[in-house]
Parts: sequence; structure tokens; C-alpha cells
Amino acid sequence: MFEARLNAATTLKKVLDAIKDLLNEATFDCSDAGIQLQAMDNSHVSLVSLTLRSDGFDKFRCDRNLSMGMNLGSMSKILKCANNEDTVTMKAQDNADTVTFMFESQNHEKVSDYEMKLMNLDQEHLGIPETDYSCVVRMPAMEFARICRDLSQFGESVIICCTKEGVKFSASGDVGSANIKLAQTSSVDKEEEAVTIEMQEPVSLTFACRYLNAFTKATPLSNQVQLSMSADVPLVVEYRIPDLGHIRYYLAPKIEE
Amino acid sequence: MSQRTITSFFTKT
Repeated sequence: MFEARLNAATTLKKVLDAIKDLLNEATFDCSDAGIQLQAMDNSHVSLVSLTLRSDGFDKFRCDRNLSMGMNLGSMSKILKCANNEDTVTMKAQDNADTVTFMFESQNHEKVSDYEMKLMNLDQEHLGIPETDYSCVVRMPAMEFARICRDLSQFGESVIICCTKEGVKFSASGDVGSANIKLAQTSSVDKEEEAVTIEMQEPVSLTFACRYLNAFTKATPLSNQVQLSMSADVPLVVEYRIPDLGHIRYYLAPKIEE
Repeated sequence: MSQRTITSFFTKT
């Protein structure tokens, strides 16, 4: 038997919003440690890795490891039926072919349950090598979303160049060219508004805007975003989910022909 | 510029 409950549906709703445009379907791997999801987008250019720890749930029970193939479009439709402050419970029997979502209003006067068929998805799991990144940038998530949105008007690629002075985002195309430079913040009163850069050596990489903009759908989950870069390896865009886990997006760089 | 795929960096386990 698998059962996982969150006292507020809002986080799970945001998690679905963060992945449903990039992935059509994915397997939720459940164990007593929590829920893991790893899937590539259809073009195999990016990879989503989601971790929701069992201790972040208000109730979590997983008697036997369980892999649930979910159609994320359908799951998102079901979660749209929950209010942010509803309690949400996911339930599935061990060798189930369906999963049930139960939503309970705060005053317990309204209880809804939705049963969704599970899918048999072939599990292609990728090994992600431990990497000591040359540059790690932490910045406000809203700022990163704004930069990706603004620059995608000027070109279909963004060059991210990180030095000890700061991080520069550039784009160019038919309209013209655009550069946004962020300096490392010296002192801010609110930690979450800081721009911090840990640099071992400078890095400059080119990425497709459409994937970066898809990743920023996770912005509502976290005040900050972390960008990890090294030459000729995928970018990692990480959003921490407070008290529950994280979502990491990996994006393969574009390279000169 | 040509777009690489993630599978050219991460191997299937």
C-alpha cells in the first residue's frame, strides 16, 4: 500500500506546473525514502529530476517500492480540481493499475476523490555523474525567469558567461542583441535577493531559450534558483522545494558546428 | 550552433 499526504495541495500543484509542459508522462518511483522522478523531454535535450522526501510529507507510507507511470496532463487536470489549501492524499495498492487522489477542504465539509489509470512506461534511467562545477550561481528565481523571458525575444539561444565579476546573459538575433550583467551582490538584507557566485574558473556556455523558459515554470516553488555550469557539460538549474525536496533540470549545451 | 542531446552526456543505467 502506498499513501502520501500533504496538508496543502499548493506545493504538489506547483510541482506539476513545473514539469507538465516539458514532459507528457513520467514514472513516479516511490520508496520509503520518498518519491523520485527522472525523465527526459521528448527531444532528449533536457532531463528533469524531481525528489520529494518522505519526511516532507505529513503522512507517508510505502510498504513496497512502487513505480507509477503517470500521464502528467491528466494528473495536472486532477490537481486543478484541488484548492491550494486542501489536504491532498495520493493512494495506490501495491500492484495497482490506478492511483487515487483525495482532496479534503480545510473545514472537512468537502471531500473529493479522483482515480487515474496508471501507464506502463519503459523506464530509461540515466546516470548523472557527480560533477564539481566550475561555476555555481545562486540568484533570485524571479530574476532568472525575467532574464530568460526578456532575452528569448532577441534570439533562440542565450549565452551564459560567468566570471568572478559576475554573470552575463546574452542573446542576439534579427531584432538585435541584448546583454544582462548581474554583479555578485555585496550585502543584501534579505538572503534570498542575493546573487552569489562560486567560481573555480570562468565558463561560457550557450543554451536554447525554449528549455530555459520551460524550466522557469518552477519559479513559484522557490525564492532562489541555482545554476551550475562547467565547460561542455549540461547546465543544472535547481529549485529547492522548502521542507520537501528539489527539482533539477539538466540542459545540454549548444556547441559550435 | 548545434544542439547536443542529454543522452550524449549521461549514460543509460
